[in-house]
Amino acid sequence: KLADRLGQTFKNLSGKGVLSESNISDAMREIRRALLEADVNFKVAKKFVAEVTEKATGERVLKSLSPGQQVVKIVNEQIVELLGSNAEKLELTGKPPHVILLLGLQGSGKTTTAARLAYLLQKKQNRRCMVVAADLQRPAAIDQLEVMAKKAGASFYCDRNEKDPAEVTRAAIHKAGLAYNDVVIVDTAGRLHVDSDLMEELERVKAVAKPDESLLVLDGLSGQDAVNVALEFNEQIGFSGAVLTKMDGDSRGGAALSFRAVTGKPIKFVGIGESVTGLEEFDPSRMAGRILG
Amino acid sequence: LVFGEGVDENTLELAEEILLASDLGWELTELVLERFRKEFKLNRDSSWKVILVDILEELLPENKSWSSDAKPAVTMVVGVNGAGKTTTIARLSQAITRDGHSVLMGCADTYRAAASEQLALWGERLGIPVHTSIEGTDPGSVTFDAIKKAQTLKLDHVIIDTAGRLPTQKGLMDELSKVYRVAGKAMEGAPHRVLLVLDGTVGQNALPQAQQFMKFIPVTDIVVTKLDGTAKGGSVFAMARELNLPIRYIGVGEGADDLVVFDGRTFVEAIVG
Ligand SMILES: Nc1nc2c(ncn2[C@@H]2O[C@H](COP(=O)(O)OP(=O)(O)OP(=O)(O)O)[C@@H](O)[C@H]2O)c(=O)[nH]1
Ligand SMILES: Nc1nc2c(ncn2[C@@H]2O[C@H](COP(=O)(O)OP(=O)(O)OP(=O)(O)O)[C@@H](O)[C@H]2O)c(=O)[nH]1
Ligand SMILES: [Mg+2]
Ligand SMILES: [Mg+2]
Repeated sequence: KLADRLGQTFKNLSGKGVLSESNISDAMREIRRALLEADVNFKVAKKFVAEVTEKATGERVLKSLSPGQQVVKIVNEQIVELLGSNAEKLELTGKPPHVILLLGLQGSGKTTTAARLAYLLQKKQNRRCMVVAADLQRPAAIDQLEVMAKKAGASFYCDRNEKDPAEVTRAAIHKAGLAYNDVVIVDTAGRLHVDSDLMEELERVKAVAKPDESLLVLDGLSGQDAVNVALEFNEQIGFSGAVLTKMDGDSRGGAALSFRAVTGKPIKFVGIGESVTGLEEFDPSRMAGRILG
Repeated sequence: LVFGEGVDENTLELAEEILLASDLGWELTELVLERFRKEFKLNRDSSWKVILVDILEELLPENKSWSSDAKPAVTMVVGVNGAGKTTTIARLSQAITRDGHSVLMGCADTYRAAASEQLALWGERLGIPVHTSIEGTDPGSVTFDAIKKAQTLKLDHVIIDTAGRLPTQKGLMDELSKVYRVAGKAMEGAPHRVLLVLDGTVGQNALPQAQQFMKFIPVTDIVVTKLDGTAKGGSVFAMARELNLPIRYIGVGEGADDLVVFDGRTFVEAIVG
């Protein structure tokens, strides 16, 4: 554990005095290692360590905490602050139907999230949700969402004869308006940020959807590449937040810190299971504890 | 022996960035940089990138070719959710068919929504027989039936798809052991191969993931998918080294032909750039 390792680093410091720059630089090596092992992007880790060094240097060594614990406390607070100390909610303002667009890499959990989000909004905000099967390329993607929508108790829209996901989206939103669905959640096909045709397709879907929220669905097991994905999707398409999935596993989830550090956008939800109940709101302090291990 | 100068700070920093960015991890990066420093001194003729490539290539376990006289040869495919198991099975089956052999795909994922529809559609597209059953059926019995069917049809291969699962789900991990044992009951020696499919974007969780799966079934080979993106798949080094598992194939796209036989040199060159 980081606190134990820092304990080793600081075992010569007594309860008096100030944390010196050399004490700190040894500690920072351990912190950097812990962040890298937690999958925080190495550039983000470097910048983070510099910021914490600044905060920790010259701090009075508190009597109540060991120097190691004190540094961990500073690091923890800094991570929580970076992750967004106030968890941000969904912004569904203006005239319904409110549209939420889901986007991201292959297999990240978009289809499952569409159903889970519908379930959550129905339960917590009493919304009438429609989920839209706008992934027209993955085999049986429409069937998958149909089954999940039924489990979530949400209405479902698809068009098995349509080839254009933008058209499916347009027709779905039109239907949602007529059927008094106040939230429309659009599931899209997984795609790579380096696939220009598919990124251009996503741009068209977004232009039609005019979403209140665009959420990047990011695999919680992601390593260093998460920053590239986050930056590219934000730059090329633009999103308002993220959903971090598969966090019921034992991945440390450093991708959360990387995502937030490079985009400044909030993580709004966390996937913690495959069933329709497997989505909860993002908790920055719990995430910080997990990243630190 | 004439020693060259030590490697300069700039190059060392660049090397470290390349290694960390590839998901090699802190510990292996330190190890590689240590060797890199030594090699650089002894080896002033090579470019620093070539030195790095050589060191990385040495970290990979030797890939002995696999073959089985069993008929059908039974392959079981496992891995976490969304890693690319089902698509890998479609691609593998396509390659087997191209080689002039016969194969049956068995869907022992009776859990996830539309899992059997997904595999059945692939079978339809590729003209390959698929054995499925309804959602909720015991995966062991689907596995049993798929192997028996392949035996009856005298096919060369049968590949068993399983549901994605996280190693933290103890119940699902036990289920995997059971499916493995049932395969052995259907046919002695089965499964002859167990492929662990790893998402190429995975970070340091690759090693603990593989270690956990190994506790429940004897994984024999690794497949790394989604390397057509910008992720380099460096987290497989620690896993391959620690568990001495060969990397058999890599996935480079979503199409039926997008699976290539793993080549260590090419893989490492893509990392170093
Ligand atoms: N354990 C767990 N599994 C999850 C979670 N979110 C998604 N999954 C599983 O991950 C796999 C992939 O999820 P999908 O919803 O199909 O992912 P996707 O992004 O729609 O995939 P593509 O459409 O192919 O890009 C499925 O097996 C899901 O059940 C989660 O939070 N926890
Ligand atoms: N770009 C790219 N996408 C891939 C690759 N391999 C698989 N995919 C995509 O990743 C997504 C998930 O693939 P699946 O085959 O459904 O994964 P799985 O492991 O069977 O998922 P579960 O059964 O839900 O656990 C699909 O959209 C695939 O098309 C690859 O090598 N490259
Ligand atoms: Mg999907
Ligand atoms: Mg599958």
